[in-house]
Amino acid sequence: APEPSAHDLSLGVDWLTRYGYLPPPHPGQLQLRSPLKLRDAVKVMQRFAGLPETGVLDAVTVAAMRRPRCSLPDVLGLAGLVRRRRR
Amino acid sequence: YALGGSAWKKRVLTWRVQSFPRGSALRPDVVRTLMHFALAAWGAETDLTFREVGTQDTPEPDILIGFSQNFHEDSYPFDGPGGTLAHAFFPGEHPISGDTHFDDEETWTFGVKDGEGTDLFAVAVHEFGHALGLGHSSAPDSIMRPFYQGPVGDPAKYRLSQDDREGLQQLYGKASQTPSAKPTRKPLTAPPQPPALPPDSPSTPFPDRCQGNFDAIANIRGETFFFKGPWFWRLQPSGQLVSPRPARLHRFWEGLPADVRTVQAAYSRPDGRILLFSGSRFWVFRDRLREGEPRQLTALGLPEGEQVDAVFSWPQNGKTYLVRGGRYWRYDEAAQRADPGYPRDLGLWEGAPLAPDDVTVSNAGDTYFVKGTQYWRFPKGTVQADPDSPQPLGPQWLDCPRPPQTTPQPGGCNCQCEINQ
Repeated sequence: APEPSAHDLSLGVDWLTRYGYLPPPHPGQLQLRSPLKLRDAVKVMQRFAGLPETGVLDAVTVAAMRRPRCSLPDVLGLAGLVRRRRR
Repeated sequence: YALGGSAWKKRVLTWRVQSFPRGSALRPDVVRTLMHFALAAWGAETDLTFREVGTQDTPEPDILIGFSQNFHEDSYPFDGPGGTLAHAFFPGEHPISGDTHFDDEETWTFGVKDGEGTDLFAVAVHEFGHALGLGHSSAPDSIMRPFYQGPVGDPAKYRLSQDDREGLQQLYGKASQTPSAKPTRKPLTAPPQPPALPPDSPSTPFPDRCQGNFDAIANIRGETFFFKGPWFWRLQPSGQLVSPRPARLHRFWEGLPADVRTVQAAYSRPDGRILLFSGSRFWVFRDRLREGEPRQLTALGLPEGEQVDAVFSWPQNGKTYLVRGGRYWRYDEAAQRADPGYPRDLGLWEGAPLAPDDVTVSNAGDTYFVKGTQYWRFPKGTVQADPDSPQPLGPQWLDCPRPPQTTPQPGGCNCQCEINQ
């Protein structure tokens, strides 16, 4: 897959942060995110969207980010909330 | 399933619809009924009971339901049509706990096919899952998946998926009676029956995409739009149709006058603006319609009263081509003026059909002339059609069956040849 454009990457990171897949940026730190963290976040997002878990921010994944949805974050773990998942 | 981290300590929860959708065809009694059934879907699986209360009842109900726009005094502003649809607050002691908000700017519907609007019942079931303590799930058949997945059928017959049932029962235990024997709601007054779902064939007739003959085709932000009359289809960059059922033109292109029944040409300008053409006028959209629209085609260098069959921006030179019949004009976006020496003969585009329905450029940079049920592909940077053009449009682009192969019959034929074919 081609590399995502800077525009898609920026929108994607913003979207992944808003819905809890990436931690919010710390105001005192440079907003560097490792490609590995980003790939993991994209994989989880793809699972929620029912897409193949490639970890690549491709056109299909970006299009899924534009789908209508609920406003609540998908990943609540960062807020320290209890999560249980069926095996 | 995923749990949000809190649950109600009581088993009888009160609710009330505080505000109703303003621009929706759904009447308040229908909205109330849908809320009854959406709560009942959860109540059927546990010993939770839901009781509707009136405005005079105190204290405030546990689950206060409302339709609002933009910022509405919580941390989750709505964003207009599309995007975020609704949200609800997890159980707790705070006054807002359990409250459920719907974006009033969505087209809330019930009982219509996917693509016509957003099904209120499906979204309400999802949001009440949050109001009872469930987070988002990635299970394939869960109503708690975060993305809207379309209508879920008859509210009176709806039953949660196993994933959702298990999540709820983790919080509140199983119902002591079977769902069918258990009273799950106790409304203020006898609620009306849920509105009957329409039959499988939609009541509003719409055109068959497989018959082609589109008015306009455009690549808009990576998606291909096919316009036909007051309808359009969208093809995602992955090649998948958003829905086989077309969307209504005026519900999406807000501000386009109601008397515009067809879009004759459309294209996306390099600066991201989207132009729709009809007759001798055109409209410019970005996030919304620009003020002061429409404009006249003469602004793009065409003679008074002229119309266009097709408009496209050619990536090779950034210029805009406006096609009518067998001629075309060229407009320089950078200089904001028409290039001199036009119109010219469309024959420059070797193999292209005269008076195409429209011309569009794919994400890969190839140019496609479309007419009737066929397309002519011009590989990136060339003005010569592929030797195997034209090809049938429907199977390649619109998930239509491939036309049967015909064997040439000997004998005379009644056919017309154009100079370019």
